[in-house]
Amino acid sequence: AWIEKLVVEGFKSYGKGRVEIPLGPGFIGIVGPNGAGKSNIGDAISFALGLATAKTLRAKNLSYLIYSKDGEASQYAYVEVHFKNEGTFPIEEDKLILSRKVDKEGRSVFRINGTVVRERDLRDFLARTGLYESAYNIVLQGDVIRFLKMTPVERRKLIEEVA
Amino acid sequence: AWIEKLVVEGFKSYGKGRVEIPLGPGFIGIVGPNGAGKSNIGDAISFALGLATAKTLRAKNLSYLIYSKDGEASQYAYVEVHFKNEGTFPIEEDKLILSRKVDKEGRSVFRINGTVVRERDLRDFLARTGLYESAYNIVLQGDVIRFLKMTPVERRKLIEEVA
Amino acid sequence: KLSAFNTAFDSINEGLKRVFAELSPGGRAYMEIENPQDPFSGGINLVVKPKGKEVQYIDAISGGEKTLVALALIFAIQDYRPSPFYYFDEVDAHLDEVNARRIGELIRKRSEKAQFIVVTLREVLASYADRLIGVSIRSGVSRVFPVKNFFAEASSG
Amino acid sequence: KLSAFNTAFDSINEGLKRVFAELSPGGRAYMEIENPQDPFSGGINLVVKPKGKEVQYIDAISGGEKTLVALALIFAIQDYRPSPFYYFDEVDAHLDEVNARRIGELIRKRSEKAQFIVVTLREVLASYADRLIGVSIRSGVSRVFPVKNFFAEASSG
Ligand SMILES: Nc1ncnc2c1ncn2[C@@H]1O[C@H](COP(=O)(O)OP(=O)(O)OP(=O)(O)O)[C@@H](O)[C@H]1O
Ligand SMILES: Nc1ncnc2c1ncn2[C@@H]1O[C@H](COP(=O)(O)OP(=O)(O)OP(=O)(O)O)[C@@H](O)[C@H]1O
Ligand SMILES: [Mg+2]
Ligand SMILES: [Mg+2]
Repeated sequence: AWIEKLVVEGFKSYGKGRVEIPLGPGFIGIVGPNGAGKSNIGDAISFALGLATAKTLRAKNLSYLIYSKDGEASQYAYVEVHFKNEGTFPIEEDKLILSRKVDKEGRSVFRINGTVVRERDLRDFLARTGLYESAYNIVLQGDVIRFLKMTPVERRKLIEEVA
Repeated sequence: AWIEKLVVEGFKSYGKGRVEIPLGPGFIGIVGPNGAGKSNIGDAISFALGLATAKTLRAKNLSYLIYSKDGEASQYAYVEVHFKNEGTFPIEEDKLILSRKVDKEGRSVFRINGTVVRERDLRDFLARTGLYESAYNIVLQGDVIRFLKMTPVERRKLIEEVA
Repeated sequence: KLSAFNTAFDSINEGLKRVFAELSPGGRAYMEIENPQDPFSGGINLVVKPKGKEVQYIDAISGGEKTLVALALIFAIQDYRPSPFYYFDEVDAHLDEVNARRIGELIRKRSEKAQFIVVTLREVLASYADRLIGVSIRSGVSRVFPVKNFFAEASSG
Repeated sequence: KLSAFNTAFDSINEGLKRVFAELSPGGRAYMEIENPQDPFSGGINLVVKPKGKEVQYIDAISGGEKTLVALALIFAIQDYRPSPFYYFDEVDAHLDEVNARRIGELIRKRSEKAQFIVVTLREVLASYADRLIGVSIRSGVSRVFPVKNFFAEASSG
């Protein structure tokens, strides 16, 4: 399985309109100048999958994720993560869309293929496919050495989670 | 004023013998592969000037700064920082040598031009020349954004110190 | 539960040793259970021995060496319990050119089994990618577009 | 004491605004005293407005933008109360090529007034130096030597 594309609306620096960010299988390099919006792509993925807190998304609270600029602002931030399913996810379809919308009050709505789910249900669903709460597969900017900074007990819990 | 050279003995990866590290005025670039010993040069300077703790020197305690390798180890770590004095330091001589030696018990001896001083005297001496305890002039690896991570009160204290 | 843990631990530990030795020739890295009799009463330590040196207090190793240990651990977990995708943001920030190439090689090989989405500011790592996605910003709004070669886009700030 | 503080604050703040505008054209950065009536009862906030955007929560700006703000502040303090030397370890780790060149230029100019000892893994920043010192390690022992050009030495790991 892999992420085919993201669809974002009002998410961080991606403006008000609906924007498609194509990804796809293999080794995808994301390049561009400082401040362009590269890390915001990783934030969109972590956000939609429920794998991050406001803090790790560099937001004071979730409403800070909503696109805003002098004079204009979105009403919500919305992200869809489109997966190609090749048997990794325990569902019939060969496509999986996980989405999350957060409004100005910081309330979130999670969906799996359009169906509203609770955050913890999403988390259980993902854990069965190698997408754990510890999110060892997501290395945010400046954070690669977090595995070294962990306490021994935290490290044991990481191994326990994947065991 | 500038640092003309360092002389180190038994300090971190620089081995047992006496090693001279030439520096000099202007813009000096320090280059080399990962693990070569580049950051250890900054550690030597911070160590000798009393501007760092064991933690910021990446040592469990000060005795960890002493060169050691399977089978052989130094008895102490010693660093001299040789400054050219062009009126910056309130002394007669046109050369200033600050040195520090730490032994296996973690005890330090600080000297200014050969005379033993207490750490706090060194600190006062340095503060008069723009070398403050907050060490805003020393940016360790990965630490440049510490000025942004400071609390507002810490930032005010930094300004107070230079005021 | 204990046996599941031990199986995972041993397998990931072997992976860590193997991958780190590949990335840092002559160096060694491995994990140690604090209380082997009762793993859950303690934690897991990370032990590193760079080439030519004895076991180092993990904080003392260099920035680049720390990055290699961390990536080796991630790849070792991937070999045991793969994730469908990996997202790496500027993991090459503290790597010299030789190590950046080794990581680029390793990601390329492993991208046959998983998707790797890798943000980078350096041409070295970008040169191993199958495809490049450029990101730019104008009037405070980001956009993305396909990129053929790194230098056209990557730093036209 | 209050007047010494205010003089320092105003001067450093003007420096920060000026240097940051140079590094990030169109962007603005400045400091704000929380309680202007009684500065010592509160702290000092750092406010950043990148080009084309409104004031940002400082954590939200990008990694490269954070580096530029931090360096601008250091240079602003240098203009007010210079240190005899500056030691910068891999400050270009999160800078794109354009910004690394701007910082290289700025350090070179300012190295007429202070010594800058700059550790870097990138040829871009090294190219602005007056002299290069190479560091290498063999059998666990580091040594230093003069270097004529970056590529001969910098990443022969
Ligand atoms: N809610 C928001 N509305 C508008 N812009 C935002 C919002 N949140 C963040 N941004 C902007 O997004 C930009 C940061 O984007 P990002 O961190 O993705 O950059 P980057 O490409 O990773 O840069 P670097 O290479 O420096 O890490 C910042 O300039 C920030 O102002
Ligand atoms: N007391 C000690 N005795 C021997 N070697 C030591 C000691 N303390 C640290 N070292 C070694 O010094 C090396 C790190 O050096 P340093 O951090 O200066 O590297 P670097 O050139 O900055 O690398 P990078 O580019 O990855 O940051 C480590 O490999 C570490 O093992
Ligand atoms: Mg980024
Ligand atoms: Mg270093």
